[in-house]
Amino acid sequence: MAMSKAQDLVSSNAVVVFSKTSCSYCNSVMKLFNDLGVTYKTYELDVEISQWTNQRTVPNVFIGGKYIGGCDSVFALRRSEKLVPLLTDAKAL
Amino acid sequence: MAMSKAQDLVSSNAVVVFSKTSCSYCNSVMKLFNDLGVTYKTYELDVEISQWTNQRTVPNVFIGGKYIGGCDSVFALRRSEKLVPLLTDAKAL
Ligand SMILES: N[C@@H](CCC(=O)N[C@@H](CS)C(=O)NCC(=O)O)C(=O)O
Ligand SMILES: N[C@@H](CCC(=O)N[C@@H](CS)C(=O)NCC(=O)O)C(=O)O
Ligand code: FES
Repeated sequence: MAMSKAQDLVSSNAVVVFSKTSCSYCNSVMKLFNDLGVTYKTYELDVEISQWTNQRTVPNVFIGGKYIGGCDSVFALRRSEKLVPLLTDAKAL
Repeated sequence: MAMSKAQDLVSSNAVVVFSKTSCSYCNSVMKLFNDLGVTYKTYELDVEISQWTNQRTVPNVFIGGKYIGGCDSVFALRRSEKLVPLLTDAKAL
């Protein structure tokens, strides 16, 4: 996946989760989004996305075009009740 | 890895965790074992172990030669305080 494609995905989808197939960590972020009723796009990573966000791990989440981080970051936002407002602003909820 | 090698690992190590590199799910099982001070052996899976335990996912944990299951099973045993006795019986603690 060329970097420009990754950037297109992020700018044209409210929420994007870069993941790897059958990764439980990624699944728990997607389960959280499913439970909240979020509209999101997933993309199975086949090349390093790290040169763009400096994060080579998955899941790698973008909301409203902004880089959020991994599983820990998403759940930390959830705990501090900042996740839903971000999702609402991005029209994913 | 031939199945016989997997069986040798399980019969000659008190605790064996079959895992995949950089899998966070597997890491959380290994972190639990580190925190408890368990002696365990890890093996990065490169062929399917599923024909032996019918579990194709990782982590795949054996204690005292007995198939325990995955991450969920290990933490369930921990919650029901059955994990430490099993580890002690297997002389891993
Ligand atoms: N703390 C990170 C951990 C993410 C992580 O370690 N992901 C693993 C897969 S579960 C990974 O991407 N490993 C590197 C790789 O597969 O190349 C988070 O919260 O997302
Ligand atoms: N519920 C299982 C889930 C384990 C799981 O889904 N593991 C993933 C990696 S995080 C896996 O092995 N996926 C299949 C594969 O990689 O072939 C457990 O408690 O261990
Ligand atoms: S590959 Fe196992 S949790 Fe991601």
